[in-house]
Parts: sequence; C-alpha cells; structure tokens
Amino acid sequence: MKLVVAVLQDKDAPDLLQALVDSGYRATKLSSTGGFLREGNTTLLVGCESGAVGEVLDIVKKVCRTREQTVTPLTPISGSTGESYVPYPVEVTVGGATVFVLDVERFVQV
Amino acid sequence: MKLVVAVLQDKDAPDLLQALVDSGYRATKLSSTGGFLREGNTTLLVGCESGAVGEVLDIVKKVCRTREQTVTPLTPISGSTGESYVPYPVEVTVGGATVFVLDVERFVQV
Amino acid sequence: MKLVVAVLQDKDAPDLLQALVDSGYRATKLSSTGGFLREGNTTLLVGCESGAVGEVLDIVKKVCRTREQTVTPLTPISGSTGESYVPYPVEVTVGGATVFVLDVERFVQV
Ligand SMILES: Nc1ncnc2c1ncn2[C@@H]1O[C@@H]2COP(=O)(O)O[C@H]3[C@@H](O)[C@H](n4cnc5c(N)ncnc54)O[C@@H]3COP(=O)(O)O[C@H]2[C@H]1O
Ligand SMILES: Nc1ncnc2c1ncn2[C@@H]1O[C@@H]2COP(=O)(O)O[C@H]3[C@@H](O)[C@H](n4cnc5c(N)ncnc54)O[C@@H]3COP(=O)(O)O[C@H]2[C@H]1O
Ligand SMILES: Nc1ncnc2c1ncn2[C@@H]1O[C@@H]2COP(=O)(O)O[C@H]3[C@@H](O)[C@H](n4cnc5c(N)ncnc54)O[C@@H]3COP(=O)(O)O[C@H]2[C@H]1O
Repeated sequence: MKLVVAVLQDKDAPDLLQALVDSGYRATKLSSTGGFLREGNTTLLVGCESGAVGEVLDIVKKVCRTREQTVTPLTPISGSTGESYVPYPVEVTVGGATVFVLDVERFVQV
Repeated sequence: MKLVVAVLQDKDAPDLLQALVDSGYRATKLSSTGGFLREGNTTLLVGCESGAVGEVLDIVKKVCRTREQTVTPLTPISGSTGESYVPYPVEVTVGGATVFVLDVERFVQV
Repeated sequence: MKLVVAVLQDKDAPDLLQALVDSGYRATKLSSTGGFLREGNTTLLVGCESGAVGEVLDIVKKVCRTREQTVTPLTPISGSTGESYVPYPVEVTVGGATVFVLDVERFVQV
C-alpha cells in the first residue's frame, strides 16, 4: 500500500477526482495554500496498492499536465470616460502537480 | 515513531479526539472531503511511539466501527394539501474509518 | 526526498513560510486544529532533498522556538460601576512546533 500525496490547482481537482473514481481509486481532498503565491490550492491523498502507483501517476499527469490556456478576461475594463475596450484573448500557463509517494506500513479499514 | 493518518466521519471526530486525549495521545485534526460522495469528513494525524500503534488502532476501531443507527428524519414532509405524516425511524449505516500508518524517520519538538 | 510535516501555531506560519521561501524551499500550508485545546493551528508540508532536512529543521526551530512573550491584554475590562483599570503586561509562553520527517519513495512534478 502506498499513500500518494498530490498538490494541484483547485481548478483541476474536480476532474482529477472524477478520473480517479472512474478508475476505481479512492481519494480524500484537503484544502491547502501555496507557500509562495499564498493562493488556495488542493492537496489530495490517494491510498492505493503499490502496483497501482504508476496508473495513479498517469491519471494525475493526464489531468494536471502543465498547459497553455487561452483565457479572455471576463470584465472589459471601461475607462472613466465610459469608453470600453474589447478584451483580447491572453495565453496563460495552468495546471501542474507536485506529487509525493509515501510507503504505508499498515492499512486498516474499520 | 509512527504517523497514523485516519479518515473518518465528522460525527465521530469529537469522540475519537476525546478518547485519544484521555489515553494520553496527541492528535491534529484536518477538515477534508471524500472523493466519491464529495461530503465533508475528517482526517486525523496521530504521532505515536511504534509500540503504541496497536492501542491507537483499537481506539479508532472502538469509536469509529461501522454500525447501524436508527435515525428519525427531522422534518416530516408535509404534502401540498397540508397533511403531514409521522416520520418512521430508519436504519442507516454510519461510522467507518480508513487508516494509513506511516513510518516517521525523525520526530522533533521545538 | 523527504516530506517534513510540521504542526505549529497560526501566528508563526507567515514568518516560517517567508523564511522557507527566502531559503529557496517550497511549502504547502494546511489549516488544522489541535486535538487537546481544539484551537486552530497550522500544518505545513515541506518536500525537500534528504540533505536539506537539517536546514529546514533549523529554520523551523529559529522561527517557532518556544518563547516568553509579554502581551498587554487589549481591552481593559471596566467594571459595572464604570471604573476601568490599567491593563498590566502579562508573560505568556508562545511558539513551539511538532515535526515529523517522512521518507518519500518517489517525487514527481507534472
Ligand atoms: N517541495 C514542495 N513541498 C511542498 N509543497 C510544494 C513543493 N513544491 C510545490 N509545492 C506546492 O505546489 C504548488 C505549486 O508548485 P509549482 O512548483 O507547480 O509552482 C510554483 C513555482 O513555479 C513557483 N515557486 C514556488 N516557490 C518558489 C520560489 N522559492 N522561488 C521561485 N518560484 C517559486 O510558484 C509556484 C506556486 O508555488 P506555491 O508555493 O504558491 O504553491 C506550490 C506548493 O503549494
Ligand atoms: N484508499 C483511500 N485513499 C484515500 N482516501 C480514502 C481511501 N479509502 C477511503 N478513503 C476516504 O474515506 C472515506 C470513506 O471511505 P469508505 O470506504 O468508508 O466509504 C466509501 C465507500 O463505501 C464508497 N466509495 C468510495 N469510492 C467508491 C468507488 N470508486 N466506487 C464505489 N463506492 C465507493 O463511498 C464511501 C465514501 O467515499 P468517499 O470517497 O466520499 O470518502 C472516503 C475517502 O474520503
Ligand atoms: N504526537 C502528535 N501527533 C499529532 N499532533 C501533535 C502531536 N503532538 C503535538 N501535536 C500538535 O501540535 C499542537 C501543539 O502541541 P504541543 O505539544 O506544542 O502543545 C500541546 C501540549 O503542551 C498540551 N497537550 C496536548 N495533549 C495533551 C494531553 N493529552 N495532556 C496534557 N497536555 C496536552 O496542549 C498543547 C496543545 O495541544 P493540541 O493538541 O491542542 O495541539 C497540538 C497538536 O495539534
């Protein structure tokens, strides 16, 4: 048994939980905060058989891989004179996950 | 030194904390969410001597064991005609805990 | 790779995070609760190279060491007759941290 501890962005958490559950894995979600940016993020605990760690990591990689995303700023900022401008799409980098795999000496379900 | 990581239902958390403290064990509580039901639950961290893991697990088993509980639904649902019905007691399964025991290489209190 | 799990007082968390980031360490903060006092505290996860554990522990010791602090109660309690008294400074013990160092079998950044 291993305990996979994964820190990821909040926006990837629902998809990752769904993908893990769909593959029959169990997970527990903790709300966390990044030490550098001080932004909210998500820490997942996934207990799985040793032989399944590879597949769990593949699922994390697929859902959380760092990628470029085009976002269009939601609110065009209108200047004080009332004129507004058309928001241009902007490319930002999202995703990413930091994963620690710990050995579990004993696993018990009561 | 071992670190016992236990995921349990919110309603068992106060009793489990009390039972651990009464036996002289120290614990830290984290709020968490289940990956499947997406309901709030509790994750406890209990650092204890290797030889005490058995007793900590016994306390967890005693407080969190899966059991049938008779609950009477709180709000009788009154139909649109204004008539209401007597809520019947219902048996539901509660409790349960998922526990991971991790080895601690070094323990320091500052 | 090791995972340092440190439980500390909320008031030391910002300074400790800053000190770790300044030294190039990465950290994730979880909100937690003490099992005995039931007060809010902070649990930090710091993944670092094995050879760096000593320095991370030194930083935790420096920021979180148990110390006497003089506090002056904020609100002078005025009696029902309207008379109030000058709050005297009081010495309280603050700080402290409980730290578990866990071995990381595998570390992956996606
Ligand atoms: N070794 C480790 N131990 C424990 N938790 C870890 C960790 N490595 C990463 N994390 C967690 O993962 C989040 C994202 O890290 P990432 O490296 O993708 O993305 C990081 C990284 O690109 C950058 N960053 C972090 N620390 C930095 C530093 N000291 N100097 C420069 N850039 C830093 O800022 C992003 C956000 O960092 P933030 O701390 O807010 O949030 C981090 C932190 O919560
Ligand atoms: N290996 C593991 N790694 C990390 N955390 C773990 C874990 N096993 C259990 N947990 C945690 O413990 C909670 C209760 O699990 P339990 O197995 O008693 O009770 C579970 C189980 O009876 C059922 N369940 C969970 N996943 C399922 C799935 N993929 N298919 C069918 N039933 C599932 O739903 C209940 C609630 O699950 P939920 O995920 O909301 O909440 C889970 C989760 O937070
Ligand atoms: N082995 C362990 N495993 C997991 N978490 C641990 C731990 N040892 C300490 N902690 C965490 O660190 C916090 C501070 O512990 P500390 O020993 O400095 O300071 C403790 C200690 O001086 C005292 N205390 C705790 N448990 C006690 C007990 N059973 N009997 C007497 N005093 C206790 O009350 C203070 C606050 O305790 P609280 O539980 O509220 O909060 C604890 C708890 O969240």
